[in-house]
This record gives sequence, structure tokens and C-alpha cells, in this order.
Amino acid sequence: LVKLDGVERHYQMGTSTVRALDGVDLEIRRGDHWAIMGRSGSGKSTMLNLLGCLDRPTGGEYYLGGTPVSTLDDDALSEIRGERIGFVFQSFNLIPQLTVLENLEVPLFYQGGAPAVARKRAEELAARVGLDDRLDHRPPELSGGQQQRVAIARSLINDPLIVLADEATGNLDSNTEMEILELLDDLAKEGKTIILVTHAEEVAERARKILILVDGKVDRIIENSDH
Amino acid sequence: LVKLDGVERHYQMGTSTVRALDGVDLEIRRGDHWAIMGRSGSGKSTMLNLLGCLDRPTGGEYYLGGTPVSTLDDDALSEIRGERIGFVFQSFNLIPQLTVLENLEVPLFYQGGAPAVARKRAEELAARVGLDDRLDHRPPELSGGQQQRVAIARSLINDPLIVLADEATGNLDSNTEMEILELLDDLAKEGKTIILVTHAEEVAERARKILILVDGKVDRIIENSDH
Ligand SMILES: Nc1ncnc2c1ncn2[C@@H]1O[C@H](COP(=O)(O)OP(=O)(O)OP(=O)(O)O)[C@@H](O)[C@H]1O
Ligand SMILES: Nc1ncnc2c1ncn2[C@@H]1O[C@H](COP(=O)(O)OP(=O)(O)OP(=O)(O)O)[C@@H](O)[C@H]1O
Ligand SMILES: [Mg+2]
Ligand SMILES: [Mg+2]
Repeated sequence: LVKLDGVERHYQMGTSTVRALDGVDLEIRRGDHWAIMGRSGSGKSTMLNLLGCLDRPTGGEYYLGGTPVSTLDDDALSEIRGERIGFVFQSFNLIPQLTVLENLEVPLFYQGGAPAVARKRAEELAARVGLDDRLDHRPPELSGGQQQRVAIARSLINDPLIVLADEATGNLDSNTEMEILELLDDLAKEGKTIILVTHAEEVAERARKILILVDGKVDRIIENSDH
Repeated sequence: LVKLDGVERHYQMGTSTVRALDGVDLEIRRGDHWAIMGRSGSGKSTMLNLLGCLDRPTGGEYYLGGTPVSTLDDDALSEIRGERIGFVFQSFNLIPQLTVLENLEVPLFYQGGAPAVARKRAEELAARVGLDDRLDHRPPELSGGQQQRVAIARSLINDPLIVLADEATGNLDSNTEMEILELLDDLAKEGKTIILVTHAEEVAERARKILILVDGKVDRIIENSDH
């Protein structure tokens, strides 16, 4: 489903170069459940942004379903993101002027959904992440963990094939985190491809494969044998 | 040092009232090291904002060093915050247009610090949180955990009496988190008062007292006996 071939993502900072990703080879199959771990600054969010078509490599090639992403223009990438990929950002990226319900419906309107259908789906997902009593609140009126759960629900609203989540439970107490992890496990059982960046052992141990990033390179891949 | 007496923080949402804090009694002594835990939405950030004089109760009274905060005007509160309190926000609140170094220096300029002294102190704290190679980066050019560490360093720049940190290690791998926790332990040994909101066991177990919030009320206080 996804292939990274010698992928690099460099930033030019004056005379020095930051090598956020520095030559990554990786294959991810349909229905896989991965955790990506590594030190702060090791390149995890950079890798997830590339996988989610939010960014392009500065070197190497990224294949999505066999197609090299470098041959796709920005409109095509935007369409793939809207229909196939659900993304939970490390900093949530909610729209502060819209309510929880409106934040959830926005991606459905972009896909041409009927308002009544969109509203119903938004209410169902809000309930699934425990926010049915916060539908009229706006992001500044929510706790950090509530905002994070809106971001999670929003990533699922278009029923994506691939769910990419960047530290999706860092602001949640262990009980709430467990509910979210069980939700993600259910999605994995439905056949979705799940890729979670995480610092937390309890999140990584539920994945089938764990990728360890060190200084922008794949250091090793651990197979979780109890799956 | 700090006393909460029947403290309430209510929000009026149309016809319903959100009781973020719903009657909190608490005494915190100088040099204490507390962890505040509780479900997502239970009122932890609300409590920390009140303790940090960033917000005022809607009911009850908050005493800081014996003075009821309700008798202090906004300028007086602002001065206390600037000189005595270091605050790490759950969402960092860095200034995106300024570099790491400039973000760290800003609070020192408000306190009338000389530029050369301010720059030296900013460099020292950046090094202490492992960011001495990111001084010229701006927040959008940093990883999540790097931004969090800038926020931590900034909270310490004025050598505050009280350090209030809201989920200060949620975006850090366990090694980097350990460095930050050791830094906070050092500050506790220096006699600073440390109050950490956290979801993480490994953070809470280093505190001397753990407060558990449930639905805006103190449910129980646990004394960590191995201190
Ligand atoms: N401006 C506001 N208007 C209305 N309700 C609010 C507002 N700010 C916070 N709340 C509500 O107050 C409650 C407590 O919020 P708070 O941010 O203190 O929670 P928290 O314990 O820090 O949660 P988390 O662990 O998710 O960060 C939440 O249910 C939240 O929805
Ligand atoms: N726009 C940019 N310009 C320059 N350097 C950048 C930029 N964005 C990221 N970086 C650098 O690239 C490196 C990797 O960043 P990335 O956000 O992928 O780390 P991460 O593994 O997600 O870290 P964390 O666990 O702290 O979130 C970091 O050292 C960061 O400073
Ligand atoms: Mg990151
Ligand atoms: Mg909070």
C-alpha cells in the first residue's frame, strides 16, 4: 500500500542543513498496524506528514498504491487526503471559530455530503470519543484532551482507508486513552491501515510492528509476536 | 503559600452551567511538590490557571501568600505572574514569529533585564533542556517535543518561586522526559514550589503529594511516602 524508497526531507537553515529524514526505506501493507517511536526531534512527525501527503520528500520517492506521489499534482494529493487518509495532528489543528459539531462536519461537506447525513455521522463519532455533551462548545472552550478527541473523531469522519495519528493520546488520562485505543483496534479489525506515532509503551505494544527512528533513519523494526 | 477556599469556576453556556471547578479546598505549602491528576475534562488546567493568576474564580477565594487575589487588580496580578510564577501551558503558547532564543528572552525584557544578561540566561536554559542546536529556529520549525521544551525553559527564565506545568512531558520520549523530570526535581530541591498536572504515572510518582480531581472537586490526596 505504501512504500518509502530512500526518502529524505531536508531543511536548509542558512548555511546548515537539517536532515529531518535522512534516507528511509519502508514498506507498509494494507491492514497493517504500526507504531512509530523515537526521540523528540528524530523525524516521526516529518515521516507521518509525508505518509499523509501533507508534505513532499526532498529526496527519494514515496509510492502510494503503486503510484509515485511525485507525479501527482497538489489537487490530486488533496483529493487523496480528503477521501483516503485520516490525520490526527500533534497540535490538533481545529478551527477555533466553529463548534465541535461543525469541526467534525467540515470534511464531509468537502466530499459533497448531504447536511443531514453529515450531522448524524458527526454526532455518532463525537459520542464514540465521549464528547456528546460538548457538541456546541468551540475549541477554546474545551480541555486539551477534549480537543485531542475532536481531532481523533474528525480524522475518522470520512471513513478513511489509512489512519495516521501523531501522539493521539498524549493529553488523555489512562481510562480515556484506553477507550481511544480500543476504538483504534476496532478500526484495525475492520481492515483499515493504522499508523500511530507515539512515545507511550501502552500504545506501541498494541501495534503489530514498531518502527524505531533515530536521527531521521530507521534504526530497527520490532515485530510484536502476540498478534 | 497558596490556599483555595471553596473555589469555583463556572461557565455559562446558554441555559446550562459548566462547573469546571465546583468547590475546591486546598492548601499548598512553600517548597511542596504536587502532581494533579484526573480524567480529561475534570478541571486540572482550570485549577492550574487559577493558581497561576491567569484566571479568577467565579466563587470562593484564592489566597496567595496570605493575600486574597480578589483584592488585587489586573496589573498587580500581572506583576506577580511575571516575577514569581513560571507557567508551562498545555498548548505551549510560544510566539511563532520569534526564534527560540527570542522566545526565552521576552519575559526577561519585561522584568527590565539587561540584554547581554538575558541572552546568556536564555542560552543556559536552552542548553539545559537540550535545545542548544535549535536557538535560531522558530516554533513552526521545531518538533512538538522541542516546542514543549522551549515552553519549559521559558517558564524558568525569571527564576520563579512557583513552577506550574500543564502536561509538560506529554510530547517527550521517555529519555528526554527523564531529563526534564530530573531538572524539575533539582528545582524542587532548591526550594521552589512545583505543581505538575499530569496523566503519567512516572511523573506523578516523583511528587510528594498527588491530588486527584473528579468532576471539578478534590476526590482525594495521596501522600507519596518514599520522599
Ligand atoms: N471557556 C470555557 N467554556 C465552557 N466550558 C469550558 C471552558 N473551558 C473549559 N471548559 C470545560 O471545563 C471542563 C474542565 O476543563 P479543563 O481544561 O480544566 O480540563 P482538564 O482536566 O485540564 O482536561 P484535560 O486532561 O483534557 O486537559 C471541561 O469539561 C471543559 O469542557
Ligand atoms: N520547518 C523546519 N525547518 C527546519 N527544521 C525543521 C522544520 N521542521 C522540523 N524540523 C526539524 O526536523 C527534526 C524532526 O522534526 P519532527 O517534528 O519530525 O520530530 P519528531 O520526531 O516528531 O519529534 P517530537 O517527538 O518532539 O514530536 C527536528 O529536529 C526539527 O527541529
Ligand atoms: Mg512530533
Ligand atoms: Mg488540561
